[in-house]
Amino acid sequence: GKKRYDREFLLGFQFIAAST
Amino acid sequence: MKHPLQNRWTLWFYKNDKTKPWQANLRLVTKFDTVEDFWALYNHIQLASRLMSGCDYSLFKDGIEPMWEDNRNKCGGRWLITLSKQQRMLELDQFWLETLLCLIGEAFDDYNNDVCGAVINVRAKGDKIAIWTRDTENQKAVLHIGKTYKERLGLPMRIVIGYQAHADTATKSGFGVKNKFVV
Repeated sequence: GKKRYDREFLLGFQFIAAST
Repeated sequence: MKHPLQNRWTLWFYKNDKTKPWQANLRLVTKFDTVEDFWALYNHIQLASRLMSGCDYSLFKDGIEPMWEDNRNKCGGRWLITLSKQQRMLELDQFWLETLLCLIGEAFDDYNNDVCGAVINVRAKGDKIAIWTRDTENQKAVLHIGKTYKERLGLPMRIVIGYQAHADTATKSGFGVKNKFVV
């Protein structure tokens, strides 16, 4: 299926990504 | 388990060196195709507002080069946001991040396929941000992308943004380029 993400979902990963 | 994006994207960086031809100043930074890898990159690089004047970032779908001449750009155009000097402090980084999130999140409903990429130009005389689409003749797609983009940036109704064909931008310059569409 198409992988679409809204801004809140994407923003939720900003600092999770930074800490891993 | 990372969250895959619909597309793989390439970040390009342009640094103005007048002694070299345009293309020699353009560097491919990296490619990514997950939400997590996007943030790892975004968090690592300079904010646009801190780049030297004359620099650009471009984010394009994998396989499309950030230039008019690329086959997937040459019939296309761009929704152009021009910013005043004052907006660099307040809005430049916010608008560019929103642009990136629109691209990687595939924000344009049935018309994501028309999007090629986006470019930010950091310039002393005024910064610019644009979303590039592949075909100026795809009016429905161009208008939907423009309306959605304007909403996502939170621009008020009274602000009008214009869409220009690359073919016109390439042959004219500055204020000589006329808008093919506005929203």
